[in-house]
Amino acid sequence: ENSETHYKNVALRHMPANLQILQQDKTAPK
Amino acid sequence: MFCEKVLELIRELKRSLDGTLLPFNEDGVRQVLEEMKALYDQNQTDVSATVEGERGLFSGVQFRHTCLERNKRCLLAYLFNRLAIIRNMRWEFGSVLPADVRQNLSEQEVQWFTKYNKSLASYMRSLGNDGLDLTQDRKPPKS
Amino acid sequence: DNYFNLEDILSSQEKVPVKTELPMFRLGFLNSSSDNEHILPGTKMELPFWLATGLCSRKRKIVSVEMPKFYRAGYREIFTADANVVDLHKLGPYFYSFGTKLLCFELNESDDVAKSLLQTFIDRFRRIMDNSQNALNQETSKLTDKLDEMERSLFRASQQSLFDFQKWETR
Repeated sequence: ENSETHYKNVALRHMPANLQILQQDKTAPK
Repeated sequence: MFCEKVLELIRELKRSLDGTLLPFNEDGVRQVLEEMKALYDQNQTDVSATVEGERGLFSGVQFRHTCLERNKRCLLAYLFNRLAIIRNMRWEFGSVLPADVRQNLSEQEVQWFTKYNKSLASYMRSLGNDGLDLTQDRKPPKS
Repeated sequence: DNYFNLEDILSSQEKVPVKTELPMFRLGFLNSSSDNEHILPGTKMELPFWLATGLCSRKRKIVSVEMPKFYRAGYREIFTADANVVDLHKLGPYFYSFGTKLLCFELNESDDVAKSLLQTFIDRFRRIMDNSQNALNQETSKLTDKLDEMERSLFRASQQSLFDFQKWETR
């Protein structure tokens, strides 16, 4: 949660609207 | 060529993976976000034109969308890997980072570190009867 | 693939040869060998892997991909003859990682490339292991010069475990 908040505040919320979501299935380490 | 700036951030981070942490590249991150906005705005224009009947713009739209996804991935990877280094430093240096390390963190990274400290401390207090400092004695004794 | 992995991101920056299937208006800057503003169908050029993947979806193929030179039959024969003499860093430097990524395009040669990647790794592994375990206090750059990035990280991991064992023995 801490990390996601960080990504949102630093980067995601400044991106175009359709790119602001962090997709868990794509970003979870394999 | 697009996505060059974000690649510079990745290369810069890769070079510093020997344990040192370079200063947070705020300028670099800002430039990447600006590039993303420009790509997105151009795509909006082309999509509107396509709806109005203009043909042949699909390649451009797809190209810019791919660049946007690439920028997003690389930017998030830059942030993720910096947090990973900072997290390791907590286990190595303790809850107070050396001044020369701390000065290379952005304000948001300092906030992240503070919250991470609290989470870790809270978890360690919950272990056993009196808590357990997991960051001590990480190597087994000689015996 | 690991979304946040730096090696993965860098290996996807390697170039692949492509041929355009649809016109690409106002994207002429992608073709370094031409000054045209637009790219016509049938144009051959090189694009980074990540971009070629984005333009090569099953739904609408803007470009089609060809196998890069170092993974084709001619080079595969060299690897079969003696994989140890090849400078994979010069061909790479993410030879295995990039080669594995190419398999997603399902080209005719993909099966052969997959087998070649595996066999090349097997043929070179023994020497990497021996060198890393027997080069404790000496300059290692000559031993790692021709290794690709994955092999170099294996070499480092092997050396690290040797140092750790020594430290444990003399603790």
